[in-house]
Amino acid sequence: ISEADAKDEL
Amino acid sequence: MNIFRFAGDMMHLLSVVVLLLKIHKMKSCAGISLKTQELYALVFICRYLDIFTGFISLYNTIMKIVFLASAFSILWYMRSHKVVRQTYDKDQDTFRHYFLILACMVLALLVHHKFTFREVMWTFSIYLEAVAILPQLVMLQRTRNIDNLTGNYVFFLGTYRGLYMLNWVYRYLTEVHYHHRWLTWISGFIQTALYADFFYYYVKSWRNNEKLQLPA
Repeated sequence: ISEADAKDEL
Repeated sequence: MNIFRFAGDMMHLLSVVVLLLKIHKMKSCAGISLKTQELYALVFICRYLDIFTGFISLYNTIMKIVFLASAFSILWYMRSHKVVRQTYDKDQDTFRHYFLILACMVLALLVHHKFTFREVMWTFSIYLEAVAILPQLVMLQRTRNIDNLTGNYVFFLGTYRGLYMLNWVYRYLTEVHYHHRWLTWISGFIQTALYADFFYYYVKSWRNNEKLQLPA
């Protein structure tokens, strides 16, 4: 799982 | 982005708009906890450290800027505006919020997905957001006359994380790489649960057409 994927929520 | 997530974000946005409306139009922050507002500003700073480096979408970037800017303008109004700051009930806002910050930081250092600066700060922001409403809830309980805008502000804020929970369930069921978020889920659940008591009295007062008042 990529870092960006995990941080796409606000 | 699914409908639950979008509706959640809109509720979050609405809560901020309602609060700014109260402060800007009524020139009053009566019943609003400065400590909760300080905690939210800290939450946004720590979570959005990647605002200029980690681009996800224009939507995400704009929302991050809006949340940061609104948090700081609320703080400015409550602390520096010559009329608004006099309506702040300092004596009712006595929650020891530094303990919350300390406890969340210790927990973030102990329980996280990855031990990097970014990740620990992000985790800290998740923990702190879950409990940031506590000073506000304590203040509401002490306030005899809760005005509609303050009540709606807290209601929208609670609804926001509730909708995020539905969003997590939806994503868990529909996305393949979406199974490692337990840390966010537990914090989000605790955050939503803290509002349960408030929701109960909010809905009750709304159905009975009465003024909202929390039992002491």
